[in-house]
Amino acid sequence: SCSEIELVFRPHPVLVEKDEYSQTRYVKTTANATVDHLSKYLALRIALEEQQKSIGNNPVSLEEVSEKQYTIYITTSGGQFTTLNGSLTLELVNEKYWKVSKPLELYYAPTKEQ
Amino acid sequence: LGDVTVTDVTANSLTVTFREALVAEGFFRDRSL
Repeated sequence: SCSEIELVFRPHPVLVEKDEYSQTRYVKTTANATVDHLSKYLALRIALEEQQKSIGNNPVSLEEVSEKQYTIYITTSGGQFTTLNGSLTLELVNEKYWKVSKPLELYYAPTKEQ
Repeated sequence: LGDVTVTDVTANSLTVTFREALVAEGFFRDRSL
């Protein structure tokens, strides 16, 4: 069976406003999940949580959820934030960037409009 | 642990399952063993 990836998922400390959403997420998924899956998952969770808060007035539509809404980052050795390409699998991110036997630490921020 | 939410996500015609807990303890593998 596909190996499991554990990851700690936090808002980007610079790009995300303090009061926007500060929740750290502890997530497990399979190693074949891609960064696209992760950003779509995040968009889905945040939409659902906002839907629960806005009970009644203008519920968020889940159909509009997409992997383009959020960008995923990882820190490199120099503490720099690197954007992760959507097609990368989390297994590859683990091997190529993370390389330690600890839960993968990733950051997210709303995708800037081009 | 709080309740663990389970969510299936499809992207690029592949569906994977995500599980999320409110705390890491008891949810993540204990790597000190």
